[in-house]
Amino acid sequence: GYLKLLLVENFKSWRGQQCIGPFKKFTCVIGPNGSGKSNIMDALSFVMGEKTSNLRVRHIQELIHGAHVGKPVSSTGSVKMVYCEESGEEKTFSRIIRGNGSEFLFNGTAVSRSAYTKELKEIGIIARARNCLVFQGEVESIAMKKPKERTQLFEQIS
Amino acid sequence: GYLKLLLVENFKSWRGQQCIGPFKKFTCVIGPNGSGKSNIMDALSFVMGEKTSNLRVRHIQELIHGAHVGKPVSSTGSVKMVYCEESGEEKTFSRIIRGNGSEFLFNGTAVSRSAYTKELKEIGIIARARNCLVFQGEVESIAMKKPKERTQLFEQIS
Amino acid sequence: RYDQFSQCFEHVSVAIDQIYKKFCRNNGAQAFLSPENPEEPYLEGISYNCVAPGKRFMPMDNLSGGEKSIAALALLFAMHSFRPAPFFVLDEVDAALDNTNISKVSSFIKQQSHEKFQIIVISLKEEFYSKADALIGVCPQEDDFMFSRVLTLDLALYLDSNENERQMKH
Amino acid sequence: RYDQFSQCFEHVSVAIDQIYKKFCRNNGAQAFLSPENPEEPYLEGISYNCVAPGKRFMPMDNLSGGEKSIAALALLFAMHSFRPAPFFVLDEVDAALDNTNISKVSSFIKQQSHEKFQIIVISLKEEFYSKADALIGVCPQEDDFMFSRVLTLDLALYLDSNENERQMKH
Ligand SMILES: Nc1ncnc2c1ncn2[C@@H]1O[C@H](COP(=O)(O)OP(=O)(O)OP(=O)(O)O)[C@@H](O)[C@H]1O
Ligand SMILES: Nc1ncnc2c1ncn2[C@@H]1O[C@H](COP(=O)(O)OP(=O)(O)OP(=O)(O)O)[C@@H](O)[C@H]1O
Ligand SMILES: [Mg+2]
Ligand SMILES: [Mg+2]
Repeated sequence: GYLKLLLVENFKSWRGQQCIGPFKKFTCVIGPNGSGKSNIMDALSFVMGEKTSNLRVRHIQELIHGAHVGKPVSSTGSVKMVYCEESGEEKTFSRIIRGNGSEFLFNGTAVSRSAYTKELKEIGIIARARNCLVFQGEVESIAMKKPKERTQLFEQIS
Repeated sequence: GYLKLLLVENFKSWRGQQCIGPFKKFTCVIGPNGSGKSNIMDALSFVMGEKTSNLRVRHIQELIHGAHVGKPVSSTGSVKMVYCEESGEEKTFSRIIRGNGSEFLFNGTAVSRSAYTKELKEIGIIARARNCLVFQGEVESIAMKKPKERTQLFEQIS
Repeated sequence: RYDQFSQCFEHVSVAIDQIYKKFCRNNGAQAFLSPENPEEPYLEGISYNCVAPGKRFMPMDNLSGGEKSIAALALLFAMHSFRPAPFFVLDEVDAALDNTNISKVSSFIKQQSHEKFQIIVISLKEEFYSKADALIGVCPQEDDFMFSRVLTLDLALYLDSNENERQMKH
Repeated sequence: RYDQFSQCFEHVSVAIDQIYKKFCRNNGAQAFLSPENPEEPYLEGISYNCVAPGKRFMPMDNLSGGEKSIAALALLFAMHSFRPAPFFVLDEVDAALDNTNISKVSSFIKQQSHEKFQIIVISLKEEFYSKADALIGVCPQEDDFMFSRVLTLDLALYLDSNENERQMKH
């Protein structure tokens, strides 16, 4: 399978409803400094269930568009990932900001966080191990990790 | 005044005696990955009296050409900086590896480390504050320093 | 648990050398992982060393910024290959690379994305993104405060017209 | 000691805003330092905030990689200006910058190097090094193990010939 589309709503620098994609086999995201490229990375890691501290913010409310300047445009924001199996069948994963927590939807139906994570694992995404996202500036620090830290990396993916 | 030339001898990837320069008002050092550009930076910070731990090595002997593969070509290595005053008068600063320590020369005459540092201060170089060298990868971490760390930076240059 | 760990370790240490050779396009290049405690690797650390093309074995500390980035990318791809996720997203991993290494890495990524799994890359360098199948352009829009807009470009359409142009010339 | 510290702090907080405006070529851009303890700044921390062009005031954490690099460079130049060393050496500070920011930073550096103090920059990007007065090329030489060689190129000679070429054409 592959990632087809990303639908963001009032998430970080993305105002209102916007559709990012379609993604091909090899897609490149380009744009000037500060335009919102890494915010797409944050949207992906948010929809995969990543906890707030890894999203460059202290509080989940700060992910809402406008919150960085104290003017959030809405009380909520969300990201939906449209995933397409080899067979052509589509699965959708959504995460919506609700107050201090989040709501998770799989194919449009509300599910618990653990059921959501299980469905992600079904398609090969192990969010905890972050085995599919490499954040900005992370590359050089990965080569210089101490041996003990490297063992932890292996613990997480095995 | 300005930096005119850098004379390196068996220092890191620089074999034998080599002259780097002349440096103009705005000089750019270019070359492929792993060719030895940052080693020029290390040569400059070595000749300014920087301690070994900031030179990406654990032991001063590792700075000698070939030591990184266990085949040092000599028992010593050195860097000489040729500095030119506005008046045209030249001053030379040299640091030579001697066993586990170093020898310092100012205008060709051996001097103590503190006399050497004082002469550097005369021309405006305060090695401790590293106020004139920005190492590879340092830029982004400088913006993200904690407030307390920033105060320390100010302590050093004032 | 121990079985899973050593299975993962075996897989990654084999994969990493192959991937590193492919990145460097040089069979002399080597990458190897060695556990500090070979009997029970999960108890101690795992050290990682590379022999860069044209160089000899040396500690990772002595490598340059660009050489370390290539070493890190090989490790990332090797670990990803143990339980491949359906897609892989890389944010400006080419920052420390010179043009020769950019072209090696982008060709490797193009090949992997067509044979193995989908890859999405964020990059500022034309030498990198010109190899992609499609581009997603992010534009900052001015207002009370900035917000992002998106434009998509399917390069396959352009390649065709380039191909056509080239064929017409001959 | 306290006097020296506050003298330094005063100087840098004035300089940093001017330098940041020059880097961004935008008088709306702002950079300010604020001590957590204004009475005795050396006892507590000093926080640093920037208002990037086209943006509003926000914590430094929310800025992008490229925006942080510009902010860091402004701080570095401002601190350097308090007790200027005769030269300044920068190793690949342009890694996270897009082409627009590269051209702003390289023009600023060219101007500073002609008016204030000598600047030496290590860079992989043509958009940056093409503005220099002279280039020092480092070439890796293969042998039992690699060693470095150097080539120098005085761009002023080339500029002349470019100028001559341009004048001959007209
Ligand atoms: N909650 C928010 N609401 C609106 N805008 C936000 C919010 N949080 C961050 N931003 C904006 O996002 C910008 C940073 O975006 P991002 O980090 O994605 O940039 P980038 O395209 O990756 O740039 P670079 O190439 O420099 O890495 C900030 O400058 C800020 O204006
Ligand atoms: N003691 C030594 N003797 C000989 N060569 C050495 C020594 N120490 C380091 N080197 C060589 O220097 C190289 C690193 O050089 P350096 O860090 O200057 O590269 P660089 O030109 O800055 O590259 P990049 O563009 O990737 O940052 C190593 O790959 C190694 O071959
Ligand atoms: Mg970014
Ligand atoms: Mg370097």
